[in-house]
Amino acid sequence: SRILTIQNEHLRARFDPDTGLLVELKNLDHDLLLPVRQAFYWYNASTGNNLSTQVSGAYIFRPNRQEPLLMNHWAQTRVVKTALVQEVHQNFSAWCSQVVRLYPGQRHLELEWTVGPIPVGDGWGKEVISRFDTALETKGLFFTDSNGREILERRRDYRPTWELNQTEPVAGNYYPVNSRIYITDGNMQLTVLTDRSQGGSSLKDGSIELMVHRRLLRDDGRGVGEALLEKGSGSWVRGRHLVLLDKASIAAVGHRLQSEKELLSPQVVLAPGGGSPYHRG
Amino acid sequence: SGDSTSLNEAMAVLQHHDAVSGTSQQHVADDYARQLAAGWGPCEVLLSNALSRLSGSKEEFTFCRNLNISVCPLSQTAESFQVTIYNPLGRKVDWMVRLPVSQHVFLVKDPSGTVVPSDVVTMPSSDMQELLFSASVPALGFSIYSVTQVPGRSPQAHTSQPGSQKPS
Repeated sequence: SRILTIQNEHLRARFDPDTGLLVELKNLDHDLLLPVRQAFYWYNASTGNNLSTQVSGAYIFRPNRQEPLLMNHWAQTRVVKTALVQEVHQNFSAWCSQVVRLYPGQRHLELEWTVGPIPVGDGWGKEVISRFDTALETKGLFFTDSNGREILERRRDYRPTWELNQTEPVAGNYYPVNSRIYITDGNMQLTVLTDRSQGGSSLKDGSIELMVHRRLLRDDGRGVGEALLEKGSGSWVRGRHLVLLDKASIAAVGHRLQSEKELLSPQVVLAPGGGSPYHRG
Repeated sequence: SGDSTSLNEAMAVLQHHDAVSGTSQQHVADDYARQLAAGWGPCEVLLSNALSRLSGSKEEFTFCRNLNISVCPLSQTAESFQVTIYNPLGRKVDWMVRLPVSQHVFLVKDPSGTVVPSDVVTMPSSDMQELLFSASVPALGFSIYSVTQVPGRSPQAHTSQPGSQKPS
């Protein structure tokens, strides 16, 4: 069939045959089906506006409008299927690609994203996000971790300790994500594990976004004294998001164990072999 | 002899909020990276000594720091090599090892000498190949797998097919 699918014993991921974008996840162990669209977007960094002269910079994330721009409506895809791995390679643009992977026995979908060098020839600073959109009714709530330990409940446009007058509808809802961010409707839970600290949020019900790379053109006036702008063509960054879909009641087992494996992942050391014995005799 | 002091000191310096959150000037960020990289070297000697002692064999260990961009001169050129996988978790893990290799077929054996399933996958939009095999590594321990090129056979490397074209 034209439907692009990768699947192992526990998980099935489906991709739109025309656009090549991820459109559906199914947890085969618990028969949980969730339409989920994943794509890359970028916020146009603010250089100050009539509401505030505040610029987006190293200390301050401030997009110049609420809606990010879609990196591309479609991705050129290539599929690799072997006994040990199934992969969909997605090419969104010259500076954004991703490999979606499934290994046998794995209960999470691995999204290895590669972003950069971010072009700024158009005079716009860019703040790139990976966004997952679902129909989960999350009632304005989402959850982020604190240094991989405590999970904190976040509520859009709200602070538990003071009456918030939200002046930044995007940045004011971004929180630090050290290892995971998740949303749930009480039955299903969609969790995204990160391999490094990122900014993250859920700006609409059922949506999760994580910021993966930034390249800005102005200093934000908070003390650095220069823009977040690497020299030359700029750096490109590669990282991984691990996506888990589970029943809300048992999701913690999955993401806690996987997150430990991610944080303390095995180290590989090579050697030509045939070395001399270490101990005499 | 190996030494972890310089890496410890680099990590101590990098507790500064500028290092943690990237709010330093570029030249400071570059210096943070320099300090880390300078610390890695002596630490790798320390790790090599420990692995030699624990494995009972003095090896010329190689640390491929660029596996995430499929670069590892040893695995890409050697006809046979050893792969030591260290597991820092307090429980056994199964881990898919991916190593960039040349265009060949390989035989992978586990610590008991048993051949384990392996694959060579061609990276789309490049001619790079990666060898895959699943390694089982004990809690807080390591496993040593051996990889050997099978002479004469060309890989039936799994290339990729186009998944979708641009919508009309």
